[in-house]
Amino acid sequence: CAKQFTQTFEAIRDEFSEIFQDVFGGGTADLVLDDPGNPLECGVEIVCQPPGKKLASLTLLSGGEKALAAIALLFAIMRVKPSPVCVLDEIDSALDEANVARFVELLRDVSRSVQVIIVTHRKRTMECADTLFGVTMEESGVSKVFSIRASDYRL
Amino acid sequence: CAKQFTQTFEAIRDEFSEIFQDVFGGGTADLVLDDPGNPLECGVEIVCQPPGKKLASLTLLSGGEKALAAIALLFAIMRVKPSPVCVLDEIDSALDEANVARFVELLRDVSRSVQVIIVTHRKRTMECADTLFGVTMEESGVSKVFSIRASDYRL
Amino acid sequence: MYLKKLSLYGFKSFAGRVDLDLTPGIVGVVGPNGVGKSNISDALRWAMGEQSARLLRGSKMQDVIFAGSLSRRGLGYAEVSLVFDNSDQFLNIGFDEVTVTRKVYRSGDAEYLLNSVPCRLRDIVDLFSGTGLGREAYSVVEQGKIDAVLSARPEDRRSLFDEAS
Amino acid sequence: MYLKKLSLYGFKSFAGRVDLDLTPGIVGVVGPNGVGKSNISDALRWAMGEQSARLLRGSKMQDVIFAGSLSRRGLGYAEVSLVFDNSDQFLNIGFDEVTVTRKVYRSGDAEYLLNSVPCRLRDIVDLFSGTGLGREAYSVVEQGKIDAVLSARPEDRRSLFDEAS
Ligand SMILES: Nc1ncnc2c1ncn2[C@@H]1O[C@H](COP(=O)(O)OP(=O)(O)OP(=O)(O)O)[C@@H](O)[C@H]1O
Ligand SMILES: Nc1ncnc2c1ncn2[C@@H]1O[C@H](COP(=O)(O)OP(=O)(O)OP(=O)(O)O)[C@@H](O)[C@H]1O
Ligand SMILES: [Mg+2]
Ligand SMILES: [Mg+2]
Repeated sequence: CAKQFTQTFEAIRDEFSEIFQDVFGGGTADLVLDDPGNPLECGVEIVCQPPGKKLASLTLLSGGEKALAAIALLFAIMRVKPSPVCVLDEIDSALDEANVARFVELLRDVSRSVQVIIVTHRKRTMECADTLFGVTMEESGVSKVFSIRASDYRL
Repeated sequence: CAKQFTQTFEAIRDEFSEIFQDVFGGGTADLVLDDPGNPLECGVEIVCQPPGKKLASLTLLSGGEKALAAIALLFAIMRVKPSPVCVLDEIDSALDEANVARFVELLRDVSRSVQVIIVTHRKRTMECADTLFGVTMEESGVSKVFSIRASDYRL
Repeated sequence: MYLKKLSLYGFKSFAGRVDLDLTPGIVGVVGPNGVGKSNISDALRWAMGEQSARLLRGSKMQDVIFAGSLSRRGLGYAEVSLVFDNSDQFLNIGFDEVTVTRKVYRSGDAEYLLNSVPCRLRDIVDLFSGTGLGREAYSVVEQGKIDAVLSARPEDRRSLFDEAS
Repeated sequence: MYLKKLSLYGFKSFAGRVDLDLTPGIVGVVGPNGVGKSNISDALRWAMGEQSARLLRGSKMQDVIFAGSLSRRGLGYAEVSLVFDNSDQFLNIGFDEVTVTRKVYRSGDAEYLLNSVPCRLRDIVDLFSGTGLGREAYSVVEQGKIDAVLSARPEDRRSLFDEAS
């Protein structure tokens, strides 16, 4: 069991470092076990260094940097152990336009092996959807769903 | 002191209910003292009912509804007891386009008596600024600020 | 395996029956504030076995039942069905299509069904265990919680890695 | 009263001296992720007397001093000045212009100045008390914290109303 955990951990670590550099356009990221001698019990440290910056503690990262780093970790796990379905509720809300574009690239890549259901208000994210559902409350308090044709939202 | 607290509380309560109905386009909102007999110690309950919906506990409100209700309360306090300066960091990030427009109306109104410094990624919010500063990191890790002429951001 | 269909009845703001036919790849859900988008994400978590009312933004499990609006009365129960295309036998249970259904009544009574056959919660949790779906999983990220994994304490982050191994 | 000028030196990512000339009304601050927008909001809270390093996203007060970048070394101190136009005598201290300055050194030593005259933190806290500015105030809303007032417990919400009365 310890062997299996360490194997998965190392694979996620590699993916995390690669995806982080992709979406941040550089910098470094790593995952470190608090106590490598005891892999089944110890905690996991996350280390992030955006490009051009000194290594900073996670708390000093900006709102958008934190969201992007967390997205990189989530998608690293998805690459190593894809779950069939993944539901993401407005995870792009703190990102600026350039980072939304990078996020969308990553989303397209992950969606080859995972079905992704994503709630969003950002136009760029909507445009990459294969299927799009609109939710309304024509009658107050009562939700209805309708499907939106690709030609209506893809520019 | 109890008299002063109750007077301020009642004034905020009135403003909150009025602003809530403004930004939500209806519904009702109220502030209730846990123990009116002991105004200087007791807690404050917040009650919100978006238009067309039954009275719901605050936790059932959506992300955008919560942000809008909290904005209504903040601006109610600002109307009753304006502080000279107010700093708001991306408080519009959960709002949809229509709610950003209502928020901007409210912001313009409050800024007549309070100087508001607002960090935002939303275009509609930028357009209502009297002065706009851009922050950059041309040199990685080092922040610089430049001012943006109104004609460059007002459409 | 992918989710082919999601059916909601009486779940939170979904008073009437609503069916979503889904495709593999990226499925977007859009709409103004407060119309019920996150309620769809809650419906998925709930049908996959979520037991915490608080994580579903309520205080007791009956809070997921449509409570009524100014024009309609509340309902007596909530029901959500997930229909998975399992033709790749990802879930090793010998069916090409797997339907998971969860119901809760005002009384608090709950029902679980697997391909229309009554079962226990335990059966659904076992079905999903190790797939990344279900309760402890990393596969549902709630609104506003994306950076929770960064702010958690190191020992709390473990469960993410345990679930994946 | 309004804030006329904000000057930063060595505060967080502001390695070089930066001055912002402000006007009454609405002042917008924009830019990509991670460039230092929230650091400006932190600078305001800090200069007005904030004592919690955690609320400034650090672990000790020296974390607000520019720590260096790949191309520059860290600095020895951080300094922020706020220049208020007080011609309406909102702050009843007989000056038309009020400048509040705060400095912190690597050693942890701190300095406070009121119109360039050294003073104590106490003097700055007293200056702002009851105005809605300063430490407990409702006048600074941090990123991601707008709905904190709704999720707080009823007895924790009191301080908002106490500050305003
Ligand atoms: N049991 C229930 N019965 C009726 N309505 C409910 C119930 N539970 C929640 N709601 C309503 O659902 C609405 C919230 O829906 P939801 O959180 O899905 O919105 P959303 O589309 O995600 O909005 P946002 O973009 O602001 O996040 C609330 O207005 C709430 O009152
Ligand atoms: N003491 C310090 N020395 C140098 N850099 C620092 C210091 N403290 C914080 N930073 C840097 O400042 C950056 C964060 O800035 P800030 O939080 O203001 O970004 P932001 O513009 O608000 O971005 P977002 O739009 O993502 O919220 C981080 O990258 C962090 O490394
Ligand atoms: Mg939502
Ligand atoms: Mg920020």
